[in-house]
Amino acid sequence: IIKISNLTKVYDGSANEIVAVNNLNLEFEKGEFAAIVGPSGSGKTTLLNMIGGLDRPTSGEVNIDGQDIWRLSSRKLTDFRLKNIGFVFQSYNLIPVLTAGENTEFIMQLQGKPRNERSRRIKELLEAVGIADREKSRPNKLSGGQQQRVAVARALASKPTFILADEPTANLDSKSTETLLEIMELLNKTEDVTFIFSTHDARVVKKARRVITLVDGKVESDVSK
Amino acid sequence: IIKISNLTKVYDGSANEIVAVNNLNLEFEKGEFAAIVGPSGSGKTTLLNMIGGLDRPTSGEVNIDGQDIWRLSSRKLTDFRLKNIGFVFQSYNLIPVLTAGENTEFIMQLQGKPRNERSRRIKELLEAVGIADREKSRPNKLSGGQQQRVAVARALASKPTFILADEPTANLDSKSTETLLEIMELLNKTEDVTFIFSTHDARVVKKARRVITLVDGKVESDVSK
Ligand SMILES: Nc1ncnc2c1ncn2[C@@H]1O[C@H](COP(=O)(O)OP(=O)(O)OP(=O)(O)O)[C@@H](O)[C@H]1O
Ligand SMILES: Nc1ncnc2c1ncn2[C@@H]1O[C@H](COP(=O)(O)OP(=O)(O)OP(=O)(O)O)[C@@H](O)[C@H]1O
Ligand SMILES: [Mg+2]
Ligand SMILES: [Mg+2]
Repeated sequence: IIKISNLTKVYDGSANEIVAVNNLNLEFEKGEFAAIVGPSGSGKTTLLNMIGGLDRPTSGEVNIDGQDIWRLSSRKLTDFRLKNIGFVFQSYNLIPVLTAGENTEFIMQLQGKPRNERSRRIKELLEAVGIADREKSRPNKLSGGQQQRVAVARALASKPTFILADEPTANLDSKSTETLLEIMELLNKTEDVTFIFSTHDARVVKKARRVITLVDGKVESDVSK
Repeated sequence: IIKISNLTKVYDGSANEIVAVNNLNLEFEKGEFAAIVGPSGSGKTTLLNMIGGLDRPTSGEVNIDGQDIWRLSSRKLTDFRLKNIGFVFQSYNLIPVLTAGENTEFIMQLQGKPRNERSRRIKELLEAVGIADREKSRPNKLSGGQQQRVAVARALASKPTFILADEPTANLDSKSTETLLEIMELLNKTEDVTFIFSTHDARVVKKARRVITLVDGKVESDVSK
């Protein structure tokens, strides 16, 4: 249901052009649990950002459920993202003036979900990731790993169709990582949520059912277990 | 040469107090290569920040080479840090308007090191961490792992007596991590630079010669290999 064709992203470097993603072709089906791995700078974040409607491709297509998302008007793309995509950013991108709870409920608010459903969902998720007692804390009062868990809770809270998670366990200890992966696996199996991770973490790769290796913006290997 | 006595840090949480570091005692000798591990939220960053003169303790002492650093005037503490401590921050804290090269040379400039020595050192380090070709790029043009490597290069460039590195490999692939650890080991062995890491990364723990485990702000175990 995600069909990526000839996808390319070129950045203007200060010295020369940087081809971050290079004429890439890839397909994902509903309910996948896939990990994208590769060296630092190989294009993982750029690829996720293009799939997630956050970074416009230089050329090529991202087709989601038959919709070429980059042909949508920016309003319709924002709307599509809101309805369908949950994103965990590599540097969390939490809103500094909102508490952990408010950050988590943010997307659900934009989606117009009713208040009691939102409060229930916030409690549920912050508890699941082990930081329920910090619901009222702002991001600058939280440790790196606690912020990362809020970022994950935010992406999961709205139960989107797809979750794109950019290195969601980078600042987490083994126990927190294990817990997070269990929550994600559960969502994946019971609600058919599609998960695409970018990761350097061997523990995440182990759980993934498909491992795509990127090198210099190209797919070097694509292995399904 | 680092003597930590009864060190405590209490934060005012929104609901109640948070005892981030709890009456901790610890000693480090010159030339150590030690890793501090423990669950997310266990106090690793807080501890490093107090050792590094960045976060004032609630009570207790940090004594470095006989100097109780928290008794120094803020000017003398800043000066002490500049001369002796290299810090790699968990979220890099690069200066957004400076390029990778300028970020790397920043501390050396403050230390008044001559221009040719600075340029040589920048090239040397950016090359060592594999991003020499991005010297002229600002942080927002770099991948997460590239930014992390600039943060490391910056800490190493001024050849400080101590390097406090807060999860320096969190966003790095295996190869970059290995390279980084080799550079650090070399500095440690040839120049007696003391390294204290906070980490969740099994590869870093493996290289460390001493592993200190923190749980709820206390030392749970302290093992030298
Ligand atoms: N400014 C602050 N105000 C309130 N609480 C804080 C503040 N800074 C840190 N804390 C809390 O102190 C505890 C220890 O935080 P610290 O950042 O030292 O943990 P950590 O071991 O580095 O965690 P991680 O592995 O997630 O980076 C956490 O519960 C954190 O939320
Ligand atoms: N805005 C930009 N301008 C110029 N170059 C960029 C920009 N954004 C990313 N790049 C470059 O594109 C390449 C791919 O970056 P990307 O962030 O996708 O890598 P990554 O695989 O996520 O790396 P990491 O594992 O370090 O997070 C890198 O060389 C990066 O420096
Ligand atoms: Mg990335
Ligand atoms: Mg930390």
